[in-house]
Amino acid sequence: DEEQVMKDEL
Amino acid sequence: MNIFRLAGDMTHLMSVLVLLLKIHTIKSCAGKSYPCSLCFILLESSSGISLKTQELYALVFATRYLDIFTDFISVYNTIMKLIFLGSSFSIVWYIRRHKIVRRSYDKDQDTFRHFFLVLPCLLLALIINEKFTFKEVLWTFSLYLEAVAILPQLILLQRTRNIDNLTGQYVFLLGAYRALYILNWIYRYFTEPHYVHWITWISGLVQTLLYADFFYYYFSSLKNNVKLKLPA
Repeated sequence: DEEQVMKDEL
Repeated sequence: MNIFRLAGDMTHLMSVLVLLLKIHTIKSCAGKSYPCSLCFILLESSSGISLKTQELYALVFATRYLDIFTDFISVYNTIMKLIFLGSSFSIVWYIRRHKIVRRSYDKDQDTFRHFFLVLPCLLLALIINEKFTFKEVLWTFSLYLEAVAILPQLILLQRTRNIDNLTGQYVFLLGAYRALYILNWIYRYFTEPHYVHWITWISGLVQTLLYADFFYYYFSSLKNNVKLKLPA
């Protein structure tokens, strides 16, 4: 979901 | 994952490794019974590393990686988070507590009141964020704080007479990693639909711009093959 995608960066 | 982000993460990892190498050098130096010439220089001059910036970075990682145990993204992501958390806190510990490393820290020069950075970033994160939840506000806070975390280090470099190579390389790699992330954001914007994160992008841009003058002096010192020196 949107939330997940956003936090895939360090 | 794209090549820009991987390059950015590797550059960031390199900056941490350079700093750990520097701390190891100081430790092994002072361990000798007779200080070699390099050791003597290292121990006499300040390490040029700002404890304030290291503490700010430890806070950045602590507030950014709150989801490390709740949201699993990939093995790579989790390992890198653990490396950044572990290294930033251990570097703070070394400079604060290690009987030898702390001697090379010049607290009289590293006087930037980083509290003046933490509070405004926290207030800004409470006002401008993508979702008003505990994790989201702290995550946004970590982005704003990381953008300005380098300031104490840059100011310390202006006050340090001779910046040694490892310190210069450390700051350069730390600035370069976020510049590579900007390329990553541009790439993702054009390849992934709905990939828009203004807060992350603007913070990353401000962060990279703060390094602009350092980059200028760093590259000109490389080109002219002279010692890196920042004007006061």
